Amino acid sequence: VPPTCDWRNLDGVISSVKKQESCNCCWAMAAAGNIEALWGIRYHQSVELSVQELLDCGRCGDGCRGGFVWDAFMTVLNNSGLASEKDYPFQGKAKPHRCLAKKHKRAAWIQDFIMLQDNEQKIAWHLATEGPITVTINMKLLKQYKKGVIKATPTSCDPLLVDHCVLLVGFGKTEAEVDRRAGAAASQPYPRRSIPFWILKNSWGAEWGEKGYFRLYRGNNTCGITKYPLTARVDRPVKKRRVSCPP
Amino acid sequence: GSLRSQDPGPQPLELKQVFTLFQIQYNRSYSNPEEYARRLDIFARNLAQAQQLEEEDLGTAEFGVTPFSDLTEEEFGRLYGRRRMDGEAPNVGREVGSEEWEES
Repeated sequence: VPPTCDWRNLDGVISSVKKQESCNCCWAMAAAGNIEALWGIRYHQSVELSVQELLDCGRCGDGCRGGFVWDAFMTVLNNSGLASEKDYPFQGKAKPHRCLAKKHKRAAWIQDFIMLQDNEQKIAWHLATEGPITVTINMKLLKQYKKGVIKATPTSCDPLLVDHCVLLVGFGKTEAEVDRRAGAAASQPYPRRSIPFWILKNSWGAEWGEKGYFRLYRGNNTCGITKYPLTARVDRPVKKRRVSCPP
Repeated sequence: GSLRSQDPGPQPLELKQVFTLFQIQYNRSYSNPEEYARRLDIFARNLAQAQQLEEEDLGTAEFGVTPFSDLTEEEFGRLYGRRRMDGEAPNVGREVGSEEWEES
């Protein structure tokens, strides 16, 4: 596993940060972002895919009342692909019985989808060698988050109560004083420690967090990040070609 | 900005001034004085909670005023939580063989 990985540094892979507005569609935005990224990496084509089709055509009715990433991937398989955002744009509300998939060309499609092991090392390896992954986390600490690396404990962020889907796009490491609060007060420089982190794309607009992104500590299953790591696969299962994530 | 980087200046901004800055930054307006007072109270609670989160965080995270600072936990959860799970893990983990599973 390379020391750092950030798919945002490769053109055509990560699309712009979306904003759910008052529609509970993090699951659809994360799934669409995952397929966009894999399509960009594999076919070097930048696509922006229709979240609205996932909301209108899913098997669970009103997609704005929440959902699951695996249902989004099932919808893409059932419809033999997904329309572009341009053809089938996001409306901020679902029309469950008005699926227009058949009216629009498929802009991208998937072979299947998989859930990865609940192991941060293996998730990092897949992220670096295959591409971004959707994850589901406990969003409790995100409401007031502004920047930096969130490092929580199971008490401050229960890893079993996962309720928000986001897209894992990279990882890295930063430095910080051993105790940043003491460090701030002390005159002499405090010993420093390195903090490994995940980079995640949220769907609450670019004015939230670090331009729509946030970072979670990597290595202690902060906020349940390892519980549901799912990704589509756009490649036919042939001999693996290696891709490498830009540093 | 976040609480940490907020410049203490000659004296910290009054809560109402911070709230006014929040309203300007995120284009918020309230329909009547009661609603304004209620949102100001929620805003103050959220700021206090942000302070506590920053103290508890073991990483480098900074917490403070965000686009959701005038929302209660319930409002925020309703707007952004994925809800279908309603806080419990979906039963995807059900072992094969249970009768419901065979039905489905």
